[in-house]
Amino acid sequence: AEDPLILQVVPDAKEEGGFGGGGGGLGLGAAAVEAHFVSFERRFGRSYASAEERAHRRSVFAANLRRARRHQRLDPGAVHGVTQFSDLTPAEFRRAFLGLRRKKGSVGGSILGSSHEAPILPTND
Amino acid sequence: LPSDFDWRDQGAVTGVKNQGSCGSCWSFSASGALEGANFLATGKLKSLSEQQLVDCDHECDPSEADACDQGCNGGLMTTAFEYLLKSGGLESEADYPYTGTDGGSCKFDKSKIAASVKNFSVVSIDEDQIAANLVKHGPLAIGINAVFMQTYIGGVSCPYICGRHLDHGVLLVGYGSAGYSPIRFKEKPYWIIKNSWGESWGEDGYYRICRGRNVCGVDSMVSTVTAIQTS
Repeated sequence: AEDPLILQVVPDAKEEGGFGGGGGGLGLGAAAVEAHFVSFERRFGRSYASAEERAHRRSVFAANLRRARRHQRLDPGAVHGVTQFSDLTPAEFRRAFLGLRRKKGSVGGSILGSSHEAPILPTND
Repeated sequence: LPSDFDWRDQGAVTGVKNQGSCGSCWSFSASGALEGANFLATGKLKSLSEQQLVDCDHECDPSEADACDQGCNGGLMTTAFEYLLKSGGLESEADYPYTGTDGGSCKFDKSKIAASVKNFSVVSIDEDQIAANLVKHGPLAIGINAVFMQTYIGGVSCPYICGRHLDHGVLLVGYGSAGYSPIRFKEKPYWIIKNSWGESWGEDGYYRICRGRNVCGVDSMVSTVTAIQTS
């Protein structure tokens, strides 16, 4: 009742399938993806060790363009797009820029037991 | 509780930092919380050392001996607070600057402690309690699922679906009552989060995420710290 609108938040199979034209399913041609990638390299000062490495990063970048579009659909209140992490796979991103260790089986903030639980504060008035 | 609150307006938050290619987010989250707590206790804002935590904090969870803080390989804010209680505190950023690498020896000098932990607590999964602790005790160290943060540029993030597996440590510095949600045609409340990926990421280094339903696990690992009052 609160959110009456229902929107499609997953892509059509036709849209999502295939990398025809090098656009990563975005409807972008290879030249357009290359132009976006060149702009990304310039903006974030990227230079790759070899042509093979650059080609690999370009393919990761194309996949991340598609991912950003998925995120945009799932998260329409925010703006998603090219960031400094756009040439990293999700696994590389996790390894290099995350790092919160989770205790196995812990739930919520109850990590260290009751001795460190915060007292309940009044929130009225 | 005020409808809008932001510790940045009170001068309790240092500039956005950059962890580089190092899984040390937990140390930035912990040091940010202590920076805020120290500001509340002393009236002075000091930038504190994350590298001290990266190099020197190898504290393990008491109930899980192989789960320890490991520099660029990850850690946990609450075990960092345990370390700070035992070690005496954190040096300043200037005295023990960040290098973004681990493997270096611990160079902690107790005579240079700039802020000390008095106590720390974990806050229950209740948004009013989180807001109350934020307002009363200063910025809070929190965990979040960062999957949408890799592509985030700006606005209030409120994904329909987001995992609650926590993989990133950040700092909760405030909240707002009215971030416009275009898809819902209404104003939605949000949390204001300080990240450690530099100012060029997100909204000048900050992230806004909607409040109300533990989106991306944002309410589920929250800890607060108090600092020792010094003259």
